[in-house]
Amino acid sequence: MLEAKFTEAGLFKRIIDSFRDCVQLINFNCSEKGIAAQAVDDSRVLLVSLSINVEAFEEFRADRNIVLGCDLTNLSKILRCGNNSDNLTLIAEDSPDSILILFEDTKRDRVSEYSLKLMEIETDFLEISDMKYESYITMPSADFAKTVRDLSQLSDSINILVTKDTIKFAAEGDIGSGSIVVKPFTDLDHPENSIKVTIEKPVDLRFGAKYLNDIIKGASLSDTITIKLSEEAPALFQFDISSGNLQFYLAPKFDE
Amino acid sequence: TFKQSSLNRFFKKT
Repeated sequence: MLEAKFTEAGLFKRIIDSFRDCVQLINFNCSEKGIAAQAVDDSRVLLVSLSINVEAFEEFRADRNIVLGCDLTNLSKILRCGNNSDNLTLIAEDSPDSILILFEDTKRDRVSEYSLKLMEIETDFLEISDMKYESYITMPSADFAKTVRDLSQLSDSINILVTKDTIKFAAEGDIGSGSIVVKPFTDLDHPENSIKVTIEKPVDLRFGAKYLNDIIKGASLSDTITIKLSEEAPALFQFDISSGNLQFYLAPKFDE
Repeated sequence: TFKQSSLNRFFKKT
């Protein structure tokens, strides 16, 4: 049996909202470690990988491994029925056809209960072995989101160029071109505003703006984003939650 | 010209 209680329904809602536009169907794998999920978008360019560790829940119990196959459009319809400040509990049997979603407004003694039908979703799991990256960036997620939104207006591709002391985002299109250069700095009073760059080798990569616009939806989960880049591998964009994270792996564009 | 690569090129299916 699965019983997973979030103190605030808003957290689970924000997690689901962060990737429901790029993937439709997903298996949530529940185990004693928490809830994990992986899905690839239809074009097989963007991979979403979610892990919510046990510590992120107010209460968590999974007697055995339970798979919850969900249509995210339907799941988010139900999640919208609760208030962000409600407690949210997910309850499922060991081999469930449906999942029970419970919202509790503890101040008003109001409980609402929904059942969502589950689906059998056949997906191949992609094995992401520990990859080696050449550049690491940590920066405010809101800054990254604005950068992507701004440059997407110019082109369907955005370049990310990282050298020892600069990160340059650039786009070039029919109407013109634009670039945003940021440099590492440390804000001691507000560490979340800091920009950190670690590089082993400079990288110059090009990504589809459409996918970066999907990724920045994760900015509501965390004040910061960590980006790991390598010329040889998909880039990793990571948003940390209280205990766990949401990761997007994005395949780069390459010069033919 | 730039082409979009696919994740299949990098990750193994299991």
